[in-house]
Amino acid sequence: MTRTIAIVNQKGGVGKTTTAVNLAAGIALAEKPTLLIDMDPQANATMSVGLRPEELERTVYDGLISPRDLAKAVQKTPIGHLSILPANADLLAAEVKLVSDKKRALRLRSALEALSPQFSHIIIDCPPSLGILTVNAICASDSIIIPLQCEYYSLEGLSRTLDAIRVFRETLGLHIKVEGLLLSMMDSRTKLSSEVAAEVRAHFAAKVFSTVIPRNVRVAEAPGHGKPVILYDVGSRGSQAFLSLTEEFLTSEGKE
Amino acid sequence: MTRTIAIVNQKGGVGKTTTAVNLAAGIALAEKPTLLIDMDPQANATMSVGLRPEELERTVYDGLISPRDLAKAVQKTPIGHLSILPANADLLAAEVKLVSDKKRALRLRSALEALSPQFSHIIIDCPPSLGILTVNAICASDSIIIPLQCEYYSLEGLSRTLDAIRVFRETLGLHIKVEGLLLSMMDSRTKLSSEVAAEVRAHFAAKVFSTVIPRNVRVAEAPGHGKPVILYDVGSRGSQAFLSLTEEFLTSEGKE
Ligand SMILES: Nc1ncnc2c1ncn2[C@@H]1O[C@H](COP(=O)(O)OP(=O)(O)OP(=O)(O)O)[C@@H](O)[C@H]1O
Ligand SMILES: Nc1ncnc2c1ncn2[C@@H]1O[C@H](COP(=O)(O)OP(=O)(O)OP(=O)(O)O)[C@@H](O)[C@H]1O
Ligand SMILES: [Mg+2]
Ligand SMILES: [Mg+2]
Repeated sequence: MTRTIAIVNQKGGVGKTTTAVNLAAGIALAEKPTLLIDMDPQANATMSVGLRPEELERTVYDGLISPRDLAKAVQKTPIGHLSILPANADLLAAEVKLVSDKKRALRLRSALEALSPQFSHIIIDCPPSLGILTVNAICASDSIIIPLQCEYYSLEGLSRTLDAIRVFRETLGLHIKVEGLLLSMMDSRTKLSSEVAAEVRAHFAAKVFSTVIPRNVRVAEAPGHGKPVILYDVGSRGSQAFLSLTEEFLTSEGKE
Repeated sequence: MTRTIAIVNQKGGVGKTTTAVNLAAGIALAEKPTLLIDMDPQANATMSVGLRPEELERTVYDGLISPRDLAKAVQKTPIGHLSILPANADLLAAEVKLVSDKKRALRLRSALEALSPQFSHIIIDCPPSLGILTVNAICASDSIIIPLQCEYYSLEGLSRTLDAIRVFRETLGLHIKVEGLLLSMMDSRTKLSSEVAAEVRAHFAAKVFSTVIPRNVRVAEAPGHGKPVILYDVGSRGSQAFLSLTEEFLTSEGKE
């Protein structure tokens, strides 16, 4: 039974791509066949496994427009057990192209039906918006992970993101749950980070991963080398945190 | 002659809102009548002057749908000479609502014609995307400022943002120039920041503001207090940088 997880937050720059890439790579390191899907026209997840978006012949966009083509766009990555469904700027056209399709929210979900059985896990990186690309990712998923920077705007936007997810669930009749909130880019030296983190844990208690991702420059260096940080510098505090997140995620699966 | 500037970058979390709010407040401190427009459904610029988005009766969305109503949505802020055209989540509907209007890209530009003469400067905060809200902001502006975080994804996305602006300029026949690239959230302790900053200055030389905005926790604390950092803690390194940016911006205007 394939598990599909979307990494979502309307707020920009909170660590969505970094979480998607390192969680997918972490699960692949546990030798489970994993697919990383890049649903962001910025194509940052695509870049972080060493691909150049402008050189791609097929992307996830082709699969959205004609579902039979989705499988052809999947590529292996240099990381064992990790494949990617990459993106490029073509995705910018999806919003306008799909607007007249009443079922546009379910395009990715139906296109993945034939593809997903090959994978134990599918991780979907989303753009910083609640538009049609993010809606497609949420509707194709079993649950979502919301990375949260420990700062004011991020906290304010959280209830909006949670409201939007509840609306999708009700209007489309899907069982999408929140897998967890992930405190990320945490700078434990600042009062601000600790105050926001305490507020998040107080409001959302059980839904917050116990693993916290620290701000760590090795994480920001890794994309320039075309590798997830857990392969770029496995000993760094950032990598150790993502490996323990992967373990926490895989262990909680066993308990369901 | 009103000067209208859009703060644009598809990449999320690079300091667009922080730049828009503090540049607008800085110009207002120089006693020039300034309007801050929030074109982001996240409504972070609206929050940073102490307004609560869910309590607003009129927003910029009403003005996009019926241009005569734009002026009614403008509010004074507690900061002298600074007014705001606020936003809330209603803006999420704009993309779908305007899709059948061939001239949808020029809605804000034409709605501002009657309003702009009251202001010497208009600063527009944009969402992290190149969708219809950002296109409206760019088409309503004389020039754009691109905040840039000194990290890999941000650098990679820059040429995409610049390409998109060139396309809007050519297809719509508008004279929109790049006012400047602003190096922001710069952590001078890391090699990564200095390397990316050097690369940006090498490629774009004259277009890069000499003012660099340092990473400074007081900047991230200010929104929680409903104030721009230049009013929350004027002595902080962040505030000093935004005040010198305002000076650099206003002085370069004189030279045209
Ligand atoms: N734990 C961390 N420590 C240091 N830097 C980080 C960390 N996590 C992410 N970064 C860096 O911060 C920036 C923002 O992260 P990322 O791009 O993953 O966020 P995002 O939410 O995907 O952004 P967008 O909203 O644009 O999609 C990137 O430059 C990334 O390399
Ligand atoms: N110079 C700085 N030093 C420290 N923190 C900063 C600085 N500039 C911005 N921040 C903080 O970093 C986060 C991102 O900044 P901001 O929200 O302004 O970016 P943005 O580009 O507007 O994001 P979005 O893409 O979501 O609209 C915010 O929490 C903000 O308070
Ligand atoms: Mg991303
Ligand atoms: Mg913003």
